[in-house]
Amino acid sequence: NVLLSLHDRAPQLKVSDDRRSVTGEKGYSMIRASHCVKEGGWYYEATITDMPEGSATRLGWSQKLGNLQAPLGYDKFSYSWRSRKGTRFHQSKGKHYSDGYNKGDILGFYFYLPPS
Amino acid sequence: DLPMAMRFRQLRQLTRDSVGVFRSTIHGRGLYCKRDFDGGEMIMEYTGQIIRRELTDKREKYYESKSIGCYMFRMDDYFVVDATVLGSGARFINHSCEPNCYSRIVQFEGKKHIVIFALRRILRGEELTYDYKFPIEDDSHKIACHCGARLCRKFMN
Amino acid sequence: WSAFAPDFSELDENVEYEEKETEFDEEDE
Repeated sequence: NVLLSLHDRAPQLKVSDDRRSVTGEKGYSMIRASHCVKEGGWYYEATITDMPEGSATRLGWSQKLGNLQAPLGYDKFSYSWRSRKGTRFHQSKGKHYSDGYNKGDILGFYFYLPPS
Repeated sequence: DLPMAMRFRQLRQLTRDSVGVFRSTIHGRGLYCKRDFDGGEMIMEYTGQIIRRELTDKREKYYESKSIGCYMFRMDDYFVVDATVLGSGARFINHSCEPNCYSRIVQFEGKKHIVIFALRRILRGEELTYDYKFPIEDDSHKIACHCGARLCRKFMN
Repeated sequence: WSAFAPDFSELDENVEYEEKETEFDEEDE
């Protein structure tokens, strides 16, 4: 199973014992997954099982140089889809993509890395 | 010679009675002392908004776009104190090539504080200065310094 | 260039800044 990484993350984030949920208090920062891919087309799904009041998340993918002390989609190394207003982000620019998502939604992510 | 934490506890009250603000030709305001300070004495805390280091670039650019002088002070590897909009008078301590103050990070009740200390004995009426570089880079905004000190940095900002 | 921010206000002790969800965004779309 793909889990949240224990080392490849902003140190101030709190990762649950089963490594399937993460909580941040001070400002937005990032955690990457336990697995990575190098090329080809990949698809994964994330089910939103809980969204406490006032919480928000940005899911997507990041190369290893993505800044961990900023939200996913902050720099040129990562792309994200935000729970609030369903905006998609890359290099901190937000573009409309879908309605916001919330508890119970299942998000699908597909990306293709050409062999080059 | 009290322990640092006790000295810090009294600092807030002490500062009110011992540091004043005057109109400075360098940056509009400067601080001077209303009584003598012994070398090593705590003078005041440099307070402001505690922000994550990652936010400083964006804020500097914003202040620059509004041509507001940016006053920030690094607290540690993660946090910076931004005293530009919300801050203590310590942000008015002007630069000097021969400063009479220096700063230290003091830990108190689990929180870090930037505290300004007297580098040497400072007599009543003297301006408080410390050695830090102003953020202004382009020479057109520079104010020349003629202090003649050995380590003169040629500019007051 | 003013050394003095227009809405500067005196502060006795540090305040922790609460970051917004859009803190790092270029401009909210």
